[in-house]
Amino acid sequence: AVRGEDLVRSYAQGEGAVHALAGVSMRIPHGAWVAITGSSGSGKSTLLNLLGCLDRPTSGHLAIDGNDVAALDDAGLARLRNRHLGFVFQQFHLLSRTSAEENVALPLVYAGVARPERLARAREALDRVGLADRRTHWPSQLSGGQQQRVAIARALVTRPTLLLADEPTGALDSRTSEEILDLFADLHRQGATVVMVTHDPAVAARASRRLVLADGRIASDDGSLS
Amino acid sequence: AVRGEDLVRSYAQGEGAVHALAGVSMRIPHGAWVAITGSSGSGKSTLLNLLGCLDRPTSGHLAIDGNDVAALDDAGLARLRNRHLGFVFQQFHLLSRTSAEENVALPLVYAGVARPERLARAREALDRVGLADRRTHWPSQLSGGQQQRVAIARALVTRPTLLLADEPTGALDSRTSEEILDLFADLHRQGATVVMVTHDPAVAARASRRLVLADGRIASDDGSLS
Ligand SMILES: Nc1ncnc2c1ncn2[C@@H]1O[C@H](COP(=O)(O)OP(=O)(O)OP(=O)(O)O)[C@@H](O)[C@H]1O
Ligand SMILES: Nc1ncnc2c1ncn2[C@@H]1O[C@H](COP(=O)(O)OP(=O)(O)OP(=O)(O)O)[C@@H](O)[C@H]1O
Ligand SMILES: [Mg+2]
Ligand SMILES: [Mg+2]
Repeated sequence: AVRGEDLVRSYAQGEGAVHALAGVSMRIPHGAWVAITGSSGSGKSTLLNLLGCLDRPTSGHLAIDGNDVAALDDAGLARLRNRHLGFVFQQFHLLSRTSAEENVALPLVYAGVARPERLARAREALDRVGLADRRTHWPSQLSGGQQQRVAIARALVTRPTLLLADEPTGALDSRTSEEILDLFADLHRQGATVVMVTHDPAVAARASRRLVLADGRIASDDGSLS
Repeated sequence: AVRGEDLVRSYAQGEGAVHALAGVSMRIPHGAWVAITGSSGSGKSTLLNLLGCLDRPTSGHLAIDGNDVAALDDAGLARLRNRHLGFVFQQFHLLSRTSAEENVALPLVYAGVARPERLARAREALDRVGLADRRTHWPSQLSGGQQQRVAIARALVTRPTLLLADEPTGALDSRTSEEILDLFADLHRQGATVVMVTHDPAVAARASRRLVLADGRIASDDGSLS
């Protein structure tokens, strides 16, 4: 499903360079549930952004379902994302002057879904994350964990086959976290591949495979298939 | 040090109102270390913002070190905050086109500290949160946990007597969290009052008192002194 080879992502910084990823190789088969852990700054979000086609590697090779990502232009990447991927950002990235339900409906706009169905699916997704009574609120009228759950609902609304989630329970209490992980488990049971970055050992424990990053490299991978 | 009586914070929303806080009373003595927990949306950030004089209650009474907050105008509140308070925001609120060290130095600008000393203290604060080698980066060039640590360094740089921290380890791995809590413990040993909102039981365990919020009210308080 996802195959990365020697992925490097560097940034120029002053006189030198920061190697956010310094050579990462991995293969994630269909239907896997992977947790990516590692200390702050170790490269987890950088890796997830590459897997989600939100960024391009400085060097190295990435293929998603056999599609060589380097061969796609930005429009091609956007179509690939919209059709298959759901992405929960570490910093949510909700539209600020837009209600929760319009935020959740947005991926369905790009997918060409008609408005009545979009709103119905957005409301259902918000209900599943416990926010039915917050659907008209703007992000600034929501708590941190409520904003996170809107971002999660938005990632789930297209029923993605590849769910990429960057610290999806970081702003949630443990009971709400469990409810969110149950939603991911439902999606996973229906055949989705789930890749989560997390600092929470309880969240990592629900994955069937754990990948640990350190200094932009894979320090350990307890399920690697090469 | 901090005394709140019947604090209410409501918002108009459509036809009705949201009562983010529905009547909270508490007294936090000098030198206390309090953890505020509760589920997502229970009112924790709202309460912390009131205690930090970043917001005013809809009704009720708040006094900080004997100062009736209602008697202060916005300039008076700003002075009170700058002189005594350190605040770590749940969403960091760093200036985006500003380096880490300039962000950390900002409270010292308001305090009238000269530039060479500001930068020296900002660099020392960044060093203490493990980010000496990231001081010239902009927030967009930092990981989520690095941004959180810049926000923490900024809150500590004035050596506040009242530290208010909203989920200060939410984006951090457990080892980095421990390092941050050790910094808070240093400040606390020097006499500061520490009030932390947290979802992490390990973080709450380091406090000497736990206040649980539910639906905008105090559900339990294991150290209340009225
Ligand atoms: N401007 C606003 N307008 C309407 N409702 C609001 C507004 N700001 C906050 N709320 C509501 O007030 C309640 C309390 O919000 P608060 O941010 O204090 O929660 P919290 O306990 O910090 O949650 P979390 O753990 O998710 O950060 C939430 O239900 C939220 O939707
Ligand atoms: N635009 C950039 N320019 C320079 N350095 C960057 C840039 N973006 C990220 N970095 C650096 O790359 C490294 C990896 O960042 P990344 O966001 O992937 O970390 P992370 O593992 O997700 O950390 P966290 O757990 O704190 O979210 C960090 O040290 C960060 O400072
Ligand atoms: Mg990250
Ligand atoms: Mg909050």
